[in-house]
Amino acid sequence: KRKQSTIGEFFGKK
Amino acid sequence: MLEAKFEEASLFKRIIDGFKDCVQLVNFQCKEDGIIAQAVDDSRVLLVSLEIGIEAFQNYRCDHPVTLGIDLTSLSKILRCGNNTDNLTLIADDTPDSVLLLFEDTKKDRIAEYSLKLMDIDAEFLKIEDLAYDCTLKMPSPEFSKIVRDLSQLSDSINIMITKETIKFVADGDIGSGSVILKPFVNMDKPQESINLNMDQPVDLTFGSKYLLDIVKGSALSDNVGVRLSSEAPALFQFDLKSGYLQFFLAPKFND
Repeated sequence: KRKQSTIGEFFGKK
Repeated sequence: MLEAKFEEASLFKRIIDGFKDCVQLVNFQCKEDGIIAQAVDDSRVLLVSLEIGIEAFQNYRCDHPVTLGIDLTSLSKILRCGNNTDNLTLIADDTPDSVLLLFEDTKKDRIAEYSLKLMDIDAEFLKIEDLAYDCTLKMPSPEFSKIVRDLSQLSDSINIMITKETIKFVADGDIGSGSVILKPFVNMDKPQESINLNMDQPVDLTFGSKYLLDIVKGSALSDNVGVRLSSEAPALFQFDLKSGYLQFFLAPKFND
């Protein structure tokens, strides 16, 4: 089964 | 005061249609050099980033930066009211609670005016670092859309594998499996039909089909799509406008 990552794991808040 | 005039309403309609199905509440930041917008879908897997440059407008004036909080579902209802060939002007004052959409049919001397109530949307603006991607692919957007639509019937995940000279899309699900293999090539007569690949490192990434199905809706904006892949970052799918772009950043799926 594959785990879906999220955008927040890669891009920080400005 | 914002006054942004599109020569054809159809351009703004196609831009909004390109991402209205995956995000709903969007802050459009209007500045003197154009309009930008950014939004993340509810599952926080897909980031949409829009930039419309001044050259995309017949004329554009924005004395002070203004943010328009818009519900895209409501905006789409109003955009349906105009004819594709109408001029469309967006008008808002410096502290607006609504934005005016003015459709002008210059031939029939017909003017339609709609006012859309704005919303207070509290959304963080994510900083998108300029990443060094392992692979950069440029291919016809209709072809990319067909591959995504075909393979997403077979599985809720689509695997994209890129090596030196090969681009492979694979889906493997309960009913069966499918794969599409492309090679870079240059079409001298119709350059937009070419497939250009620049590979620094091979990549083997898996993405959710439902997100790719949303992304391919941007294909109405451009003959080709730019795909930038890296093993450690969201993939970037970019549709270029005459001035500006619609970008989708998609977080990958990893083996548990």
